Amino acid sequence: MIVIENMYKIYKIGDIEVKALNNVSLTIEDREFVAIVGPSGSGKSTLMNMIGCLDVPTSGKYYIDGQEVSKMSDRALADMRNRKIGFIFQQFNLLPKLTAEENVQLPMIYRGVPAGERHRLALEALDRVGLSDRTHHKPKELSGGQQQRVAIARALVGKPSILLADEPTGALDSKSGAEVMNMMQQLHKEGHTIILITHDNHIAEQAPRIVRIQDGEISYDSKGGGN
Amino acid sequence: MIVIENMYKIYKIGDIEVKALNNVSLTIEDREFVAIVGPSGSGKSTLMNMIGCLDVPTSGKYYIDGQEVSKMSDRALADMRNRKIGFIFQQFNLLPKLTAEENVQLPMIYRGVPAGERHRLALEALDRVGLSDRTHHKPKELSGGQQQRVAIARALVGKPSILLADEPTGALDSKSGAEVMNMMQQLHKEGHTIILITHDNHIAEQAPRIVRIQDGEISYDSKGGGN
Ligand SMILES: Nc1ncnc2c1ncn2[C@@H]1O[C@H](COP(=O)(O)OP(=O)(O)OP(=O)(O)O)[C@@H](O)[C@H]1O
Ligand SMILES: Nc1ncnc2c1ncn2[C@@H]1O[C@H](COP(=O)(O)OP(=O)(O)OP(=O)(O)O)[C@@H](O)[C@H]1O
Ligand SMILES: [Mg+2]
Ligand SMILES: [Mg+2]
Repeated sequence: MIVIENMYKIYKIGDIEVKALNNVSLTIEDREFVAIVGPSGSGKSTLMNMIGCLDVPTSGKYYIDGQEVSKMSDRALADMRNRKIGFIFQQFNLLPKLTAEENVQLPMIYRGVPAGERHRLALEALDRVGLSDRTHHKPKELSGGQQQRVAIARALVGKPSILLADEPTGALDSKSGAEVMNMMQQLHKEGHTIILITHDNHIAEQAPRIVRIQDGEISYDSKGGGN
Repeated sequence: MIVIENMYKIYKIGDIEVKALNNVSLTIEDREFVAIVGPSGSGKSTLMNMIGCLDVPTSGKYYIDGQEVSKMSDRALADMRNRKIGFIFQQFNLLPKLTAEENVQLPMIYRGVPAGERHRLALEALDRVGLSDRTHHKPKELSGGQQQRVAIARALVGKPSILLADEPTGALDSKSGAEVMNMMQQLHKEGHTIILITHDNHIAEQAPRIVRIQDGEISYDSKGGGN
């Protein structure tokens, strides 16, 4: 369970303050499938970085499963991130020197999965995203959409209890995009929490719950009948 | 005028050969607005790199305005690239240490535009893409869609005679995406050649001519009534 209370994220560039998150409060129960929608620059990725404990808010409280994140040790944080959370980053964040397969294996190494099983699961995941003939390619030897699909395989392979997906279909044609959405629906059926960031209403509508963000504020939440 | 004859681009990974372009022939007249559509991995970005003289084909001929590109000196190539062609890259390719404004100014420096005018035109272009309040931000201080809009401003500011745009709306919400398409329609009205790469049929349909690519081959060309 994710609980965010009165969260602010304020950036300073010179004298200018940018309120990327402006008093955001949000609760996401286990096993929910939520889409967070909003225009470019509205605060979606910033919110995801907070939820995924990749960055710290300027102020406000954040609890995962009852634990207050700001009070957790770095070690406990890293441990939780690696074990509980799967990330699909907006810019993929693949390691350039590793092949597709090696990139997909990465989270499993953190989780102590033995080599043989990592190899098997990685190939399976890459096959699911249609890349079994690209496993030895490095990121720069892959098309944009192929890189995105490697990032997706990497996030899904560990079946993380919380999946944070930031624009996971942005670089994909509609067919590949639909396949990815199916994978997420499947993961959700299996009881995982899915938080899907998108600027695309079409994609958002496939989630049971929609939260709209505008200029760093929640402007609508389909749960509890809107805001 | 762009003429491509029997072009191949073949990559080798270990023993495996990937035919990214497989006997592609294509002619694009001055002032045309062409959309090149195809699924992920079909060869769109590779084709754009050839057209933009950013990479060399494995075989085949390529003429720009009657000159055979393979016979041009590096200097002449670079000169033509900088002066004639504007690029919107799929992964933006902004310089990380430069601010948004400095990134937008870059092509104008190559073209010898004086500093004062560069500054004026850069601010104008950033305003057109809705980023006048982000001119001092570096790429990592911008959202994904904002980075894309900086890349767009950079390409459009010089009013290049040939605009090569690779998925220019991928990271944008529908409103920003529509604005970008308007800008391209405007540039086209003013007599520029627009080559728009996209996996999104919706975007492609806004171009007068559609060329479809599949597994490195042209499968359809709306000019000349299909293939
Ligand atoms: N490190 C930073 N420094 C300064 N401002 C920042 C920084 N990171 C983000 N911002 C600003 O915060 C706002 C929110 O950014 P964010 O990346 O969360 O938007 P987004 O909703 O993900 O947008 P997009 O759909 O374009 O990816 C933007 O206006 C951006 O310019
Ligand atoms: N440097 C490279 N080495 C090996 N293979 C490559 C290289 N660059 C591209 N490829 C392969 O060539 C094919 C075409 O790539 P390209 O980037 O042109 O596709 P695309 O149509 O732009 O795809 P997308 O819509 O996903 O961006 C892909 O299958 C890709 O794996
Ligand atoms: Mg974002
Ligand atoms: Mg591409």
